[in-house]
Amino acid sequence: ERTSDRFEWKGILTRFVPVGICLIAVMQWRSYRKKSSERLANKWEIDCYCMLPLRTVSRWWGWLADKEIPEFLRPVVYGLYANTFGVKLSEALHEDLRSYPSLADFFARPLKSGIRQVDHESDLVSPCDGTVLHFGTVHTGEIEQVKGVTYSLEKFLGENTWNNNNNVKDYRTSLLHNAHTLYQCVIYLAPGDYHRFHSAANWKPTHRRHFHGELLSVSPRIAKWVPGLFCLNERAVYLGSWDHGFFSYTAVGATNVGTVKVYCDKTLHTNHPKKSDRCKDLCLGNGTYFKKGDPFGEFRMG
Amino acid sequence: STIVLVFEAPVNFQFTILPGDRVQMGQGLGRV
Repeated sequence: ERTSDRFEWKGILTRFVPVGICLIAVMQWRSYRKKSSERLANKWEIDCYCMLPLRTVSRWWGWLADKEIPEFLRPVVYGLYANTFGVKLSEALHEDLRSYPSLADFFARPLKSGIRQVDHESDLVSPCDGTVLHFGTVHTGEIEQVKGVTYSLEKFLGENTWNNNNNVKDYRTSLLHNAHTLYQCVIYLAPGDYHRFHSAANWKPTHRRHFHGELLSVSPRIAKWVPGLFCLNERAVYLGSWDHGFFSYTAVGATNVGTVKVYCDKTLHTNHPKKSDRCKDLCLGNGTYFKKGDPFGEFRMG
Repeated sequence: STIVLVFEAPVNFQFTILPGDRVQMGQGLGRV
């Protein structure tokens, strides 16, 4: 009896103890993941992240992605990219993968004419394909990049030199012309998305501001972790007006997608090898006008 | 890469999307 009891206990111990340990480990890991995903980065963590040579990585990546790929290899390379990131090849203007000389050209591929319809009933339309990270009203000088994680409006747009409301002390109020409200919307473009962007409204850009900055990732995970992410990163800010007053349109660069091209602004050169703390201003004059859905620019690799 | 829009509009402006929504170029985001 004792021998059979011993065997029974041994069986229970050898089967259930490892399963129990694994269960506890999984629960601990899930709890750690949940806590770390809800936690904001400390200043030292952001400083360490900014110290990484992401600009060099971005430029090297851009150089590599711009290399012409032999024609026989193109379907393999682009097919792999398309499968990995869920690219809808049927929407691309050229479905034949051999027609894109480089990965960078494939990345910035145009769409077939008429595949996207512009909603003329809406005052504001989506400027690109992507995921809505956040939107809403702006009641203070801090804007939410995702729920609960903010960045400074003044740091993001820079000093208000484009209108005559300088006597207003509050930065947010200085942007408003009438008894209106300030709104914001953030759209994230995933690697497989169409990477050209279009005008979001009928509007007139009058100023451009290029902020040299970091090239941190702007994935939703990082946006939830790093407060002030959009003030740190390199960005091209276009400022102007629409029927309802102030309007700004900003393209924010990222590690793998550090180059921003804007079709109406040939002087914009992003992802420079040397980082600068200064921003470059350009007056666009009053002659530029965009309608909803007009091509505005594109993100390019590196 | 990310596009950020900051704009002025009347108080009755309403977004017609939800956070996390997938949007396509030209799709309506909001109206007065």
